[in-house]
Amino acid sequence: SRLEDTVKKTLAENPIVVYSKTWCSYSSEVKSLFKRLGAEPFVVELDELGPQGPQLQKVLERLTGQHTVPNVFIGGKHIGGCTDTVKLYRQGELTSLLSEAGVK
Amino acid sequence: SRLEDTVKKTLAENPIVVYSKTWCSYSSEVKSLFKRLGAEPFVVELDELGPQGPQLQKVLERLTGQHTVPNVFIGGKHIGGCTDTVKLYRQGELTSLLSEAGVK
Ligand SMILES: N[C@@H](CCC(=O)N[C@@H](CS)C(=O)NCC(=O)O)C(=O)O
Ligand SMILES: N[C@@H](CCC(=O)N[C@@H](CS)C(=O)NCC(=O)O)C(=O)O
Ligand code: FES
Repeated sequence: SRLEDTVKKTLAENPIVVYSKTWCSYSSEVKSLFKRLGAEPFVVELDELGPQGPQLQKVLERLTGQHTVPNVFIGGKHIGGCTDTVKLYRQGELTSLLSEAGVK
Repeated sequence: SRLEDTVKKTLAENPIVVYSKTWCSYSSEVKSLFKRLGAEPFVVELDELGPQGPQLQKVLERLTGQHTVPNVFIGGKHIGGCTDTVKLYRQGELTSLLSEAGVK
């Protein structure tokens, strides 16, 4: 679908992508984690896209099996949500994923 | 207002009250924290009340200055949100607040 192609293009063009909602604290946490690591994520705020937001969220679920936000990708690879990302960070693996993706 | 009276009645009748949203991880965290402490909170899911939800959220903002969820009360006293509650827990103060309110 056209929306699916948009997602794939976004993932191909941006080393870090976070599908987010502006009011969501888990989304805020993951966005600020990346910024603290000196890595600026490409953020898509699903609640600011009108009817396209829920449609995008459905596409992401089809692509990743995950229907929740935040939905995090590094180097085009699906990472997971907030807890997954924070766990990788605490295990010291997040920074290596970031460098592999050509960030910092 | 009538909604304000409803809130005050809820706070008077329940030692622990959490105003929450079902989809919100911060709300889930605070609800499960209380349950882990053996304390069953009275939960109001603002997203399940139709148009009353946003109205209630406005009343709570008027009463507490807080417009976000989760919105936590113990013994009728405003505690704050998720981070506030978790901080009190880590400082060892949450359990004393709970016993003061007659819980566990
Ligand atoms: N463990 C997941 C929890 C994800 C989750 O439950 N996200 C909520 C918001 S905090 C959600 O997407 N709810 C449904 C929605 O907003 O559409 C994570 O760490 O990201
Ligand atoms: N630091 C606060 C954050 C509260 C917050 O930002 N809550 C969000 C949901 S996670 C919220 O209420 N957003 C506006 C809304 O849902 O109406 C806490 O720990 O509770
Ligand atoms: S909506 Fe509250 S943590 Fe995501």
